[in-house]
Amino acid sequence: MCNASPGSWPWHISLRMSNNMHHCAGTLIHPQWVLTAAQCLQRPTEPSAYRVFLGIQNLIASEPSLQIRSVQKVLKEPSGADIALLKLNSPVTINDHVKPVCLPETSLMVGRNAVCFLTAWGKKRGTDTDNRLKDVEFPVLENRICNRPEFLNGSVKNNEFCGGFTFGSIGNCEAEAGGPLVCKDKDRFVQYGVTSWGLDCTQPSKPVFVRIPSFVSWIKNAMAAH
Amino acid sequence: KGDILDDYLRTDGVWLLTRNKQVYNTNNEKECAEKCEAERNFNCRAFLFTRKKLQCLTLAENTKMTVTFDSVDVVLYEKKIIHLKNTPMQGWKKTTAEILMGMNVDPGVTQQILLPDLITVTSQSVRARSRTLEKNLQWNACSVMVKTTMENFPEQSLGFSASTGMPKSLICMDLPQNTMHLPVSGLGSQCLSGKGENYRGRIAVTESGKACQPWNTQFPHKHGWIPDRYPCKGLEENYCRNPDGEKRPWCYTINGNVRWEYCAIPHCDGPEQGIADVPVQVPLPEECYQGRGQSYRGTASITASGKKCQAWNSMFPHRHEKTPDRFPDADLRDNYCRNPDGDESPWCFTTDPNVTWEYCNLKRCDDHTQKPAPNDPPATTAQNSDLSTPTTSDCINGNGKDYRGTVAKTARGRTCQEWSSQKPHSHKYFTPVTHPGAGLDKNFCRNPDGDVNGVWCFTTDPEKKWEYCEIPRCSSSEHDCGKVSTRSERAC
Repeated sequence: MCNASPGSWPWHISLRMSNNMHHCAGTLIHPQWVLTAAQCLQRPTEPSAYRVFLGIQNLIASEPSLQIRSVQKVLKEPSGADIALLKLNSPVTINDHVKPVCLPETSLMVGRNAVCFLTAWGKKRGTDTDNRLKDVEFPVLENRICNRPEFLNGSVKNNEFCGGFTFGSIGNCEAEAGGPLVCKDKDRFVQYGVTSWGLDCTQPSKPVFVRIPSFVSWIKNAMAAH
Repeated sequence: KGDILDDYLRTDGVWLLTRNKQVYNTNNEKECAEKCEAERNFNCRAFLFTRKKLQCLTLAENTKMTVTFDSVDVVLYEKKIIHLKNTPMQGWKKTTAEILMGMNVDPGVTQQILLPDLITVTSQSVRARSRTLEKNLQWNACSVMVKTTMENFPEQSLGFSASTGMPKSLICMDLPQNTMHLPVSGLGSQCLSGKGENYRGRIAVTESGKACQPWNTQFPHKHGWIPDRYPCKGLEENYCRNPDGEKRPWCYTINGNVRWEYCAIPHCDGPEQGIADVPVQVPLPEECYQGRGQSYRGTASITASGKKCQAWNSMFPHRHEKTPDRFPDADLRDNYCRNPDGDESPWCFTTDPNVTWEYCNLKRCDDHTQKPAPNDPPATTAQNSDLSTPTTSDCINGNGKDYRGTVAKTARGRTCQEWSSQKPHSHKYFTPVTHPGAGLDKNFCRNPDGDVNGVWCFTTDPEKKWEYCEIPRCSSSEHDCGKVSTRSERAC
């Protein structure tokens, strides 16, 4: 993965515990809503235990574009999918460094040849990360490929998908839960996946993402109802 | 001295995903276990060993929480007894010297008696110091593990006569620090004492309302806590248990994405000792409902007495028919308070096995907001009219004519005047009566006249009649989303 240019992924947020320790990633999908992985919110369960850091390119450096919000409400996807919504205590200020990502408009998955990117803080196993946001082009694979015995062997569900290269491995690819997989659609980026789980980077075709198009209705309804 | 692997539960073919781990190359599982024991970077609670690659991954805490999936070549070893950092324990497989006897002679009167000097065991004999207590003991059938761990102790040396009803194999050696645990009556403890290792109650739902997976099944989660292998642990049905020294009882859940969770077990030191629910400090209700709350869609999940709600799609601890598929319009999600059957207010089944259901800790919105006019339609008949929170957002679309948020200050920080008030500024035209559909509630910023510059209000400053309010636009997610001003040079 490469270090991302400042402002290139303005929806990528850092979900932190109340002591400001980075805990998971997430994406801004609305000035007052963040999408992340439900696994990041197992414990503690109180919204007040979490804070959202937006507009940053580095987990530890002080950046003028930083905006911090506390979490007012946590909504987990009711059927148990690994996604959740966080309602921020107040809307963020939208600017070049803090901007929502688009959600798919239909329940259809991205096309086969779409250009997609995985963004993550790039934790590298066994070493200290440089704490900078990173990205990598990351092809989406069909589930029949993901589920081949030599890859994920049937463990990818219908509302999930995997991606990556079917050969070799990607250095530093240990993506963090809650982060996005976004795909280019003309001049916009649309989020198609939430990083859910994955094997180590020595294994190809990982990690696995929650399939966002399957949950767009829930996301919209939940935001409207709350 | 036993095998180092005896300290671990073995599960074949499961890969367990954790963030905090360390990779080693070892020749076999034992060496990997030694790496786990010697792990300095974190509290090693499990390890994975891949037989083909001879890879050893030591895994950090909370391994039960992580996602697993099948992987043919791997063996997962999870520590049987968790050595919490603040309570260091030694392994039990040393010279047996002294027994702690945990028993539940008469549930409800004595939950647990710990008498370090009651019975003394050496490799040659066992001496009981109290005969009176013996009579009260009721022994369970228990014991595969005992046979192996107690094989050095001949039956007759145990010092108990046949009249005590204790068969040969009934001592379970499953606690650390040379501790023996004598199995007791089938009831065990019905409430939480200490870390709940002796809990034998029937709560089978986690603290977030997820139903527990039966211990004798391997779906959706594979695991090594197989009841037959650990007969002393009380791994019955799908009841919450603490076989491994966790902080409190837990269970694997039937949710494929949540491997395990703690359970909320009532404490033994509650007012009605033994069976009562824990007295909970019930917070003041934050959310409200209108009418009977049939369209309440909030996330409150605590009852009026402070009990946690049972998930609607769960049948534990209470079986019921109010399921999401039978009431598709009632939004029976998670364990949120709802009113699917036209009861007086939102309610839920509780996780307390003794209390089937209760009304929720919610208040009527009418208690703190203005009363609806007498001819207003009942809230329950209006779609979305009794949501827990108004269907508002604190951002505006377009000129904000539809804004129904609660910002009540102008961009310059002046407090807004109530729309229904004529002081300090008399306006007459923009009142809830003249513009009934404009949402002129209290003193919230609004745009009743469709001002192109956005929402505004009369101010409480006599010198300033009105001002615009500054409220962020929410349109970005729909119209300006996903655009970046900087394109990175992606060389790799």
